[in-house]
Amino acid sequence: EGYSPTLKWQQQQVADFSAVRQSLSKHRNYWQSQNLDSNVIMPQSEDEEGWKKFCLGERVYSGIDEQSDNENLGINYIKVGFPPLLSIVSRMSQATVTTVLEYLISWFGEKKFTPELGRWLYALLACLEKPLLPEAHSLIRQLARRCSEVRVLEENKNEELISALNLIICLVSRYFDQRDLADEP
Amino acid sequence: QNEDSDAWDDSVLIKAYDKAVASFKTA
Repeated sequence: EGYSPTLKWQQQQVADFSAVRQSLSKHRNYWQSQNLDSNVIMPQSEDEEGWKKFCLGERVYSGIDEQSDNENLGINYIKVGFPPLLSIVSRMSQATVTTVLEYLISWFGEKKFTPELGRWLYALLACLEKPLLPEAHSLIRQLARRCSEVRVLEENKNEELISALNLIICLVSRYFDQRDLADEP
Repeated sequence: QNEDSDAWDDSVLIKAYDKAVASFKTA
């Protein structure tokens, strides 16, 4: 009660997501051809631990809740994770997108939801081509169900968390046509 | 116009996610 999004909000998210996907698809070649910063080393597809560290950062990966680092005022991407920049995700093949999605969903099955995880899940969903392969289909359903479980257990009305979970459930159910999982107002 | 300027921003996906998350308010 009070956590479920309105139909209007859900429709807006689907429309915005669709526009983001169109822009991504239109400019993918440009972003693929851009040089990455020398510190961005994308792991091999089969390197599960490498991808978790890459996306979530060593801090979240190791479960260290350290807020600030006084000795270094700049952003240390190794510690906080690399964000899903277009220049990074445009280089990922469909197979890699699906594989990394699987790694992160498996992580989320056991760990807390974080903003870093939310951004990557959203970005990977934006890269996932339709029609879905059977394995991607089952993966994203698993993701939406996990989001629902976490939402049910959330007692503190953490608005950012609930919103992020609602967004993922909404995109899986309404953009990727898994209507039985949708929040019905 | 907007779409074009967004296309040259490497952090479009991050901004789109953050905007979507900020748009929901619990009842």
